[in-house]
Amino acid sequence: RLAERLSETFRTLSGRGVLTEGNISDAMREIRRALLEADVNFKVAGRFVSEATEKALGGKVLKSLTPGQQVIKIVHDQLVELLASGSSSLHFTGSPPHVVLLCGLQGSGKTTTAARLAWWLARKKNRRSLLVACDLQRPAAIDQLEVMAKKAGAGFYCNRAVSDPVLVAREAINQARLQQYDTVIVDTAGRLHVDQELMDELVRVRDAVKPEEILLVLDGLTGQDAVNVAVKFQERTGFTGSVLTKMDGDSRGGAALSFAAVTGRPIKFVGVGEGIEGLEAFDAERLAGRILG
Amino acid sequence: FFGKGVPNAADMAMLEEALLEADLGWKLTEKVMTDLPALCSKQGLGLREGLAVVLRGMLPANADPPGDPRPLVTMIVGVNGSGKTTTVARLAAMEKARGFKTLMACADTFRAAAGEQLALWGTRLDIPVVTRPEGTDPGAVAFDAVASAVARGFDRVFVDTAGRLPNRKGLLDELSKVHRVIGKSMEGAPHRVLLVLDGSVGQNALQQAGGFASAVPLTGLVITKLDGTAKGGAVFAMAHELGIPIVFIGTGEGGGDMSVFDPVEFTGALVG
Ligand SMILES: Nc1nc2c(ncn2[C@@H]2O[C@H](COP(=O)(O)OP(=O)(O)OP(=O)(O)O)[C@@H](O)[C@H]2O)c(=O)[nH]1
Ligand SMILES: Nc1nc2c(ncn2[C@@H]2O[C@H](COP(=O)(O)OP(=O)(O)OP(=O)(O)O)[C@@H](O)[C@H]2O)c(=O)[nH]1
Ligand SMILES: [Mg+2]
Ligand SMILES: [Mg+2]
Repeated sequence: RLAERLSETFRTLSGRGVLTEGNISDAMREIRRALLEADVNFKVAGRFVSEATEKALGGKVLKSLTPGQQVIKIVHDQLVELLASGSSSLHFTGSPPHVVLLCGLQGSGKTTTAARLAWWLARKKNRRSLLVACDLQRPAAIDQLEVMAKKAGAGFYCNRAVSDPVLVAREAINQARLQQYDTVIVDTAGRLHVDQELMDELVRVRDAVKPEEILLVLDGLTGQDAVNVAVKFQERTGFTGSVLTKMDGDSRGGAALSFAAVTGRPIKFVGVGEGIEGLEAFDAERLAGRILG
Repeated sequence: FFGKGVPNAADMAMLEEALLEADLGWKLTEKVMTDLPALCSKQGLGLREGLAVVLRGMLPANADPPGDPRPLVTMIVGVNGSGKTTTVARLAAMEKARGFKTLMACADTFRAAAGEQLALWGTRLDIPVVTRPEGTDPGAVAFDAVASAVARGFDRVFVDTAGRLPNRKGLLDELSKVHRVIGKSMEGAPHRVLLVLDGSVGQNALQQAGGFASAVPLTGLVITKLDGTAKGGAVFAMAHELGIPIVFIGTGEGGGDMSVFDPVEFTGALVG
């Protein structure tokens, strides 16, 4: 555990609670390794450690803490500050229906998130959602969302006769108005951030429905590649935040720090299970502790 | 970069970054950086050639047991969304193209529309599929599928299972049970158990392999989604550490987007 590793680093320290350049740099090597093991992108980890080093060197001594505890506190607080940037809640302004557009890589958890989000919005915000099946590519994607919508008690819209998701999205908005849904959640096909055609399609879907919220659904098991995905999706969609999934596993979740550091956007929700209740509002303190291990 | 001759500090620094970026992890990266200069000077190799030798040397060889059981039964396991169902379809397509009478079975009776997804692949590829309604015992589906394959003279059976995270002991127990039940349906089956991993997976790859290996005997690894920008280095590191060979890689969502693992190509692409 990091606390143990740091206490080992500081074991030979003779002074009382004073951080020197030498022992700070030893500690920061352990911190950087811990961040890398947690899947934080190596460039993000490098910058993070430089910034923490400056804070440690410039800071005043906290006499109640051991040197190791002081370093951990500096690192923990900096981590929370980075993760908590931006508002973690959903923002719906103007008249309904309000649209949430989900996007992300293949298998990240979008379809399941659509249903879980509808459930969460119903329970916590008393919202009535229409789930829209705009993945016309994956076999049985429409069926999957339809089953999940039923489980969530949400409305469902699809059009199996067309091949253009933009068309489905537009029709769904009209349907939402007619049936007075206050929220529309659009599920899209998984796509690679480097697939120009599919990224163009995503932008067309976005422009057709003008979402209040665009959420990148990011697999919590992702390693170094998280920065590439985050940057490319942000360039094309200008998303408002992300959902970090599969965090009921034992992944440390460093992809979250990578995401926050390179996009400056908030993580809004965390996926903690496959069931309809498996979505929680994001908690920066909890995630910071998990990343540091 | 990586010219011939003695590797300089700048080249080594760039290499270290490339290995970290490929998800090799800091431990294996340090090992490579330590072993590489000596190997390059000893064998008179440039940095890139030396790297290829070191990396290839770290990969366990595929050691499929001898014998030609009919049907040869393969069980596919892995975490949620890693690409198992699509892998079952792609491997079945490969075997059918080689002239083998192939059956696919959906032992994922948990996730919404799992059976429908594999059934659609069966229609698309003209390969028969065994499915059962959501909530059926997965062992029962696997048992029936293998028994039917034996009775009807199939050459290959691919059994799809539900995604699960390796820290869920109950779900790993369920997987062990499915494995046991397949063995009751046909002695010696399943003959292959492949763990499917997403190419963009981070250091959790090690926990995934450890968890799944504790539940079922893994014979090989499949890395999917290598058509993205991820390099699959965490799977490489895990294969090296646990001695499990990488056997197939996935490079797209189509029925033909899977190929036999090529260590030369893979290790070459690791540092881009
Ligand atoms: N344990 C766990 N599983 C999850 C979580 N979120 C999603 N899943 C599972 O991950 C798998 C993939 O989820 P999907 O919702 O189908 O992912 P997707 O992004 O829609 O996939 P594509 O449409 O193919 O791109 C499914 O088995 C889900 O049940 C989570 O937070 N925890
Ligand atoms: N780009 C790309 N996408 C892939 C690849 N392999 C699978 N996919 C996609 O990844 C998504 C998930 O694939 P599935 O086969 O449903 O994954 P799974 O492991 O069966 O998922 P669960 O059963 O929900 O755990 C789908 O959208 C697939 O088309 C690959 O090699 N490249
Ligand atoms: Mg989906
Ligand atoms: Mg599946």
